[in-house]
Amino acid sequence: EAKDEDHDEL
Amino acid sequence: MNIFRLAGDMTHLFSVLVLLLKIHTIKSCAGISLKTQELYALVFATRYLDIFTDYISLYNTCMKLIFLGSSFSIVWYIRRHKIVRRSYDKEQDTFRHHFLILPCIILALLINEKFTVKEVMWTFSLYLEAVAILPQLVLLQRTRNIDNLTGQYIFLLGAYRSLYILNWIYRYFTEQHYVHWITWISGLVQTLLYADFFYYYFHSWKNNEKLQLPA
Repeated sequence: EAKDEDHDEL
Repeated sequence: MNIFRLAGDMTHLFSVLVLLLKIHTIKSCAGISLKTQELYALVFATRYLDIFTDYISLYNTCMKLIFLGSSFSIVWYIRRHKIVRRSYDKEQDTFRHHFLILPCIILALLINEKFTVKEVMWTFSLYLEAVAILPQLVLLQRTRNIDNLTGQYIFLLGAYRSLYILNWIYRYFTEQHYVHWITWISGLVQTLLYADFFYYYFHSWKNNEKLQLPA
């Protein structure tokens, strides 16, 4: 599951 | 990464390159709002704090460095370069951009996904990016006559925002747990700000006329 703080976008 | 996200990133990259090309080769920043460029530099500086702490991919790190480097060099060119800065029209670029920053700070403190320094800074950068184009749009409205490169720069920025929305729709349907209300709403607001510009851009393109905004 992706965590909320995973910001993989620019 | 899906095709919309990649296309969005590429149009964003091209927009910056077009602007740097204009400034670097013709040594002019006519029609470009320094206020907007300063806001973008602040947006990237606060958003990419995680560049030192989280590794996502080589692509991600490189793009972050490019956006940081290009935004600060554009500001440097307009403020400090001895030829470029002469073409900056300070009298027309009067939007009080500092007044956009405080509401974004307050909003980021109140509405965020997690109350940590990094997360609040990230959220602030999203809110600020949503409105950062306003000084540029006001400047366009004032000068009315828009040169090709400036028109393309703003068109590419708007295209980047629109493609990101398609990317979010795609991710929502293909990935579990992909719900980011703050990102989506601020992104949507940002894209809507381009609607008026797009209308006149396509109109001039269809009729093969020079882009001109109504008074």
